Amino acid sequence: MNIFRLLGDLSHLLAIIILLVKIWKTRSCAGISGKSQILFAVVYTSRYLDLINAFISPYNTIMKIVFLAASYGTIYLMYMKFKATYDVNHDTFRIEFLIAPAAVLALIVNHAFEPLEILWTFSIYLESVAILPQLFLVSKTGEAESITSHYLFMLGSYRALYIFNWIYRYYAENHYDLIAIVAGIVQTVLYCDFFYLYITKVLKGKKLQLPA
Amino acid sequence: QPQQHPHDEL
Repeated sequence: MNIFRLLGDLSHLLAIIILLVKIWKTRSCAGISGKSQILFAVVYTSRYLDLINAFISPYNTIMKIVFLAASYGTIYLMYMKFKATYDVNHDTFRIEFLIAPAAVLALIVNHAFEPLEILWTFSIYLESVAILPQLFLVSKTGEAESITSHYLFMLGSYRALYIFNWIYRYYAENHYDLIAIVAGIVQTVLYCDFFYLYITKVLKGKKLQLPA
Repeated sequence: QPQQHPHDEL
Protein backbone atom coordinates (compact mmCIF):
# COMPACT_ATOMS: atom_id res chain seq x y z
CA MET A 1 0.00 0.00 0.00
CA ASN A 2 1.38 3.38 -0.94
CA ILE A 3 0.03 6.89 -0.47
CA PHE A 4 -1.26 7.21 -4.07
CA ARG A 5 -3.27 4.04 -3.86
CA LEU A 6 -4.66 4.90 -0.43
CA LEU A 7 -5.68 8.38 -1.60
CA GLY A 8 -7.12 6.85 -4.78
CA ASP A 9 -9.21 4.38 -2.81
CA LEU A 10 -10.35 7.13 -0.45
CA SER A 11 -11.47 9.40 -3.29
CA HIS A 12 -13.28 6.44 -4.82
CA LEU A 13 -15.01 5.81 -1.50
CA LEU A 14 -15.77 9.50 -1.07
CA ALA A 15 -17.29 9.66 -4.57
CA ILE A 16 -19.64 6.79 -3.77
CA ILE A 17 -20.61 8.31 -0.41
CA ILE A 18 -21.19 11.77 -1.96
CA LEU A 19 -23.56 10.20 -4.47
CA LEU A 20 -25.51 8.20 -1.90
CA VAL A 21 -25.80 11.14 0.51
CA LYS A 22 -26.84 13.50 -2.30
CA ILE A 23 -29.63 11.17 -3.41
CA TRP A 24 -30.73 10.51 0.17
CA LYS A 25 -30.70 14.14 1.35
CA THR A 26 -32.34 15.67 -1.71
CA ARG A 27 -34.69 12.67 -2.09
CA SER A 28 -33.83 12.87 -5.78
CA CYS A 29 -31.52 11.29 -8.30
CA ALA A 30 -32.03 13.97 -10.97
CA GLY A 31 -28.93 14.45 -13.07
CA ILE A 32 -27.49 11.03 -12.19
CA SER A 33 -27.18 8.36 -14.86
CA GLY A 34 -28.71 5.07 -13.76
CA LYS A 35 -26.99 3.48 -16.74
CA SER A 36 -23.56 4.36 -15.35
CA GLN A 37 -24.59 3.08 -11.94
CA ILE A 38 -25.67 -0.24 -13.47
CA LEU A 39 -22.33 -0.48 -15.27
CA PHE A 40 -20.44 0.17 -12.02
CA ALA A 41 -22.47 -2.57 -10.29
CA VAL A 42 -21.55 -4.95 -13.13
CA VAL A 43 -17.89 -3.85 -12.79
CA TYR A 44 -17.71 -4.48 -9.04
CA THR A 45 -19.65 -7.74 -9.25
CA SER A 46 -17.46 -9.27 -11.95
CA ARG A 47 -14.22 -8.04 -10.34
CA TYR A 48 -14.94 -8.85 -6.71
CA LEU A 49 -16.03 -12.44 -7.32
CA ASP A 50 -12.53 -13.20 -6.03
CA LEU A 51 -13.90 -12.46 -2.55
CA ILE A 52 -14.84 -16.14 -2.61
CA ASN A 53 -11.45 -17.60 -3.46
CA ALA A 54 -8.73 -15.04 -2.74
CA PHE A 55 -7.96 -13.26 0.51
CA ILE A 56 -5.60 -10.28 0.27
CA SER A 57 -6.14 -8.22 3.43
CA PRO A 58 -8.96 -7.16 5.76
CA TYR A 59 -8.75 -3.69 4.16
CA ASN A 60 -9.19 -5.16 0.71
CA THR A 61 -12.12 -7.37 1.72
CA ILE A 62 -13.95 -4.62 3.60
CA MET A 63 -13.55 -2.09 0.78
CA LYS A 64 -14.81 -4.58 -1.78
CA ILE A 65 -17.90 -5.31 0.31
CA VAL A 66 -18.51 -1.58 0.85
CA PHE A 67 -18.21 -0.83 -2.89
CA LEU A 68 -20.59 -3.67 -3.76
CA ALA A 69 -23.13 -2.68 -1.12
CA ALA A 70 -22.98 1.04 -1.98
CA SER A 71 -23.32 0.29 -5.66
CA TYR A 72 -26.41 -1.88 -5.25
CA GLY A 73 -27.75 0.60 -2.69
CA THR A 74 -27.46 3.40 -5.25
CA ILE A 75 -29.31 1.31 -7.83
CA TYR A 76 -32.03 0.57 -5.30
CA LEU A 77 -32.46 4.28 -4.53
CA MET A 78 -32.54 5.21 -8.22
CA TYR A 79 -34.74 2.48 -9.62
CA MET A 80 -37.01 1.81 -6.66
CA LYS A 81 -37.19 4.36 -3.84
CA PHE A 82 -36.73 7.60 -5.82
CA LYS A 83 -37.65 6.25 -9.23
CA ALA A 84 -40.00 9.20 -9.87
CA THR A 85 -37.06 11.64 -9.85
CA TYR A 86 -34.89 9.59 -12.23
CA ASP A 87 -34.05 11.48 -15.42
CA VAL A 88 -35.01 8.58 -17.67
CA ASN A 89 -35.63 10.69 -20.79
CA HIS A 90 -32.09 12.07 -20.83
CA ASP A 91 -30.35 8.88 -19.72
CA THR A 92 -30.48 7.25 -23.12
CA PHE A 93 -26.96 5.89 -23.59
CA ARG A 94 -27.06 2.32 -24.96
CA ILE A 95 -24.95 0.38 -22.47
CA GLU A 96 -24.86 -2.75 -24.62
CA PHE A 97 -22.48 -0.81 -26.88
CA LEU A 98 -20.05 -0.69 -23.95
CA ILE A 99 -20.70 -4.10 -22.39
CA ALA A 100 -20.38 -6.14 -25.60
CA PRO A 101 -17.01 -4.71 -26.78
CA ALA A 102 -15.61 -4.95 -23.22
CA ALA A 103 -16.65 -8.61 -23.10
CA VAL A 104 -15.20 -9.41 -26.53
CA LEU A 105 -11.94 -7.61 -25.74
CA ALA A 106 -11.68 -9.44 -22.39
CA LEU A 107 -11.95 -12.75 -24.25
CA ILE A 108 -9.18 -11.74 -26.66
CA VAL A 109 -6.73 -9.70 -24.52
CA ASN A 110 -6.27 -11.20 -21.05
CA HIS A 111 -3.57 -12.59 -18.77
CA ALA A 112 -5.03 -16.10 -18.72
CA PHE A 113 -8.01 -17.75 -20.37
CA GLU A 114 -9.77 -18.68 -17.12
CA PRO A 115 -13.29 -17.70 -16.01
CA LEU A 116 -12.32 -15.49 -13.04
CA GLU A 117 -9.44 -13.92 -14.94
CA ILE A 118 -11.66 -13.10 -17.91
CA LEU A 119 -14.29 -11.60 -15.60
CA TRP A 120 -11.59 -9.52 -13.91
CA THR A 121 -10.34 -8.30 -17.30
CA PHE A 122 -13.89 -7.56 -18.44
CA SER A 123 -14.45 -5.48 -15.30
CA ILE A 124 -11.29 -3.47 -15.95
CA TYR A 125 -12.29 -2.73 -19.56
CA LEU A 126 -15.87 -1.93 -18.63
CA GLU A 127 -14.85 0.35 -15.75
CA SER A 128 -12.72 2.43 -18.10
CA VAL A 129 -15.83 3.47 -20.07
CA ALA A 130 -18.56 3.10 -17.40
CA ILE A 131 -18.77 6.84 -16.81
CA LEU A 132 -19.71 7.59 -20.44
CA PRO A 133 -23.50 7.41 -19.87
CA GLN A 134 -23.08 9.91 -17.00
CA LEU A 135 -20.98 12.29 -19.12
CA PHE A 136 -23.50 11.83 -21.94
CA LEU A 137 -26.33 12.77 -19.56
CA VAL A 138 -24.47 15.90 -18.44
CA SER A 139 -23.82 16.88 -22.06
CA LYS A 140 -27.48 16.27 -22.97
CA THR A 141 -28.90 18.42 -20.20
CA GLY A 142 -26.01 20.88 -20.62
CA GLU A 143 -25.38 21.23 -16.89
CA ALA A 144 -24.63 19.42 -13.67
CA GLU A 145 -25.38 20.30 -10.06
CA SER A 146 -22.29 21.13 -8.01
CA ILE A 147 -22.66 18.01 -5.93
CA THR A 148 -22.76 15.86 -9.08
CA SER A 149 -19.61 17.64 -10.22
CA HIS A 150 -17.88 16.84 -6.92
CA TYR A 151 -18.89 13.21 -7.37
CA LEU A 152 -17.43 13.11 -10.87
CA PHE A 153 -14.26 14.88 -9.76
CA MET A 154 -13.65 12.38 -6.95
CA LEU A 155 -14.33 9.46 -9.28
CA GLY A 156 -11.88 10.83 -11.86
CA SER A 157 -9.25 11.58 -9.22
CA TYR A 158 -9.40 7.98 -8.08
CA ARG A 159 -8.16 6.62 -11.40
CA ALA A 160 -5.66 9.44 -11.88
CA LEU A 161 -4.16 8.64 -8.45
CA TYR A 162 -4.03 4.97 -9.38
CA ILE A 163 -1.78 5.86 -12.32
CA PHE A 164 0.73 7.37 -9.86
CA ASN A 165 0.30 4.22 -7.77
CA TRP A 166 1.23 2.06 -10.77
CA ILE A 167 4.29 4.18 -11.56
CA TYR A 168 5.34 3.85 -7.91
CA ARG A 169 4.79 0.10 -7.89
CA TYR A 170 6.71 -0.35 -11.12
CA TYR A 171 9.83 1.18 -9.60
CA ALA A 172 9.44 0.37 -5.90
CA GLU A 173 7.93 -3.11 -6.08
CA ASN A 174 8.93 -4.31 -9.55
CA HIS A 175 5.28 -5.01 -10.33
CA TYR A 176 2.98 -3.83 -13.07
CA ASP A 177 -0.20 -4.86 -14.88
CA LEU A 178 -0.40 -3.64 -18.43
CA ILE A 179 -4.14 -4.29 -18.81
CA ALA A 180 -4.97 -2.22 -15.72
CA ILE A 181 -2.54 0.52 -16.71
CA VAL A 182 -3.80 0.99 -20.28
CA ALA A 183 -7.47 0.83 -19.24
CA GLY A 184 -6.76 3.18 -16.33
CA ILE A 185 -5.19 5.73 -18.63
CA VAL A 186 -8.18 5.55 -21.00
CA GLN A 187 -10.49 5.99 -18.02
CA THR A 188 -8.58 9.02 -16.75
CA VAL A 189 -8.43 10.64 -20.20
CA LEU A 190 -12.25 10.47 -20.43
CA TYR A 191 -12.41 12.76 -17.38
CA CYS A 192 -9.93 15.35 -18.67
CA ASP A 193 -12.50 17.57 -20.35
CA PHE A 194 -14.61 17.42 -17.20
CA PHE A 195 -11.59 18.18 -14.96
CA TYR A 196 -11.00 21.33 -16.98
CA LEU A 197 -14.60 22.52 -16.55
CA TYR A 198 -14.53 21.57 -12.85
CA ILE A 199 -11.42 23.60 -12.11
CA THR A 200 -12.37 26.61 -14.22
CA LYS A 201 -16.03 26.76 -13.18
CA VAL A 202 -17.17 24.69 -10.21
CA LEU A 203 -14.23 25.60 -7.96
CA LYS A 204 -14.97 29.27 -8.64
CA GLY A 205 -18.48 28.79 -7.32
CA LYS A 206 -20.20 28.62 -10.68
CA LYS A 207 -22.50 25.88 -11.84
CA LEU A 208 -21.10 23.45 -14.33
CA GLN A 209 -22.83 24.57 -17.49
CA LEU A 210 -21.78 23.58 -20.97
CA PRO A 211 -21.67 26.18 -23.73
CA ALA A 212 -24.87 25.96 -25.80
CA GLN B 1 12.59 -7.34 -14.90
CA PRO B 2 9.29 -6.10 -13.37
CA GLN B 3 6.64 -8.79 -12.95
CA GLN B 4 2.91 -8.64 -13.68
CA HIS B 5 1.28 -8.12 -10.31
CA PRO B 6 -1.51 -10.20 -8.78
CA HIS B 7 -4.94 -8.60 -8.56
CA ASP B 8 -4.38 -7.10 -5.14
CA GLU B 9 -5.93 -3.70 -5.87
CA LEU B 10 -9.49 -2.45 -5.83
